[in-house]
Amino acid sequence: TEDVQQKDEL
Amino acid sequence: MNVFRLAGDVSHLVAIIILLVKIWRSKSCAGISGKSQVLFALVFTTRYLDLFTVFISAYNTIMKVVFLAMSYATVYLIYMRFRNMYDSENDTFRVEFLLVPVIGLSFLENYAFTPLEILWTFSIFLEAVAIMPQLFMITKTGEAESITTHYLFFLGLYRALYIANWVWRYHTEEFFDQIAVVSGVVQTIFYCDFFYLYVTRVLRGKAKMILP
Repeated sequence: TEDVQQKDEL
Repeated sequence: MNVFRLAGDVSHLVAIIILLVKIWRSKSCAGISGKSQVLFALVFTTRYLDLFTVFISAYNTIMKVVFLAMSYATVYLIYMRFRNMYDSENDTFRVEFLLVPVIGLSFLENYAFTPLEILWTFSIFLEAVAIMPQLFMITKTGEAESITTHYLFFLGLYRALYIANWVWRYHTEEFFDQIAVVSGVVQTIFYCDFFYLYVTRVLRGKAKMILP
């Protein structure tokens, strides 16, 4: 599992 | 935030407003798939749980609250307020055929095996197929009111603009969200056939989009 990136999209 | 992303969110907001106003003013939800609207409310519910865990920006928070409120308002109008106008015999798409694979896939393919991540992944995959009951209903009835087609147009435009947003972000900030991009491309492809009908029929001034 990749690092969980910031989810800034709707 | 780039212009494609902003235009996409605005287009999405316009689509939701078009539908909500149409149902409210016509006091009817004929030709609208309630199932798709329930699926969209589920998409927003499972995706926006991070409202309570992270603060990204005022814009992000406000848009999430607005999308949640309007999608639930739409479901309320269809299934409560104007339920006697709900076209249930044409809204027959088996949503379990969507939910089961989407749930399975979100457990298999995700960025982290945590409740929030799996629910987010579920919402991404579900959004890709949430419009299917609506498109199925249109093929079944063979027609769609022009307002409904405008709703679908702006929904498709929102997805197309998000792809442009991802291309832009990939080239400017090396951003690439594989799950969101793959699912978003699949979702946009579902609109292609509709876009063709929309341009060839609705934009020619036809009151209704009659399928061939």
